[in-house]
Amino acid sequence: HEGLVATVKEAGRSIHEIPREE
Amino acid sequence: EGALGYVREFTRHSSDVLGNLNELRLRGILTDVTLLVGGQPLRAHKAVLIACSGFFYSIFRGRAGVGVDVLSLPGGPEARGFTTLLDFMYTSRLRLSPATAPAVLAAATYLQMEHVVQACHRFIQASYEP
Repeated sequence: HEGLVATVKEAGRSIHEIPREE
Repeated sequence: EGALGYVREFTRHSSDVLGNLNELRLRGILTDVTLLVGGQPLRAHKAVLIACSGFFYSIFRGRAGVGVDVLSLPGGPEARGFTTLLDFMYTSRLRLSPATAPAVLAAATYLQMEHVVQACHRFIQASYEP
């Protein structure tokens, strides 16, 4: 079976924020 | 009692939408760009790429990006990192191992995905600690 994969939860922002239309 | 209106928030909605987008990607439905990674063609949705990467945002946000439907990404060591990042964009899960982290880090730097860059640094740092 596939090797053991440990999952770590990341609570923070994952991607950039598209700037809101000025 | 006395509330002006009710909102039902479906807390799974964003992950369910992403799961459906990934299914569309895997089946080639509405994909509108081909990424050439080390010569291997990967189909994707510009909207997902632009939402996840500063590099793709700068390319596709302008009118110049409208005509771009094939885009070559650098081959070499970071090539494997691009497929890991594409899967991350569509699943929220970033696969890392000591062997692949440097390639993912290089690819995330290229695609201007700062939060992933930081996560790769944390992972590499932790893998050096005894």
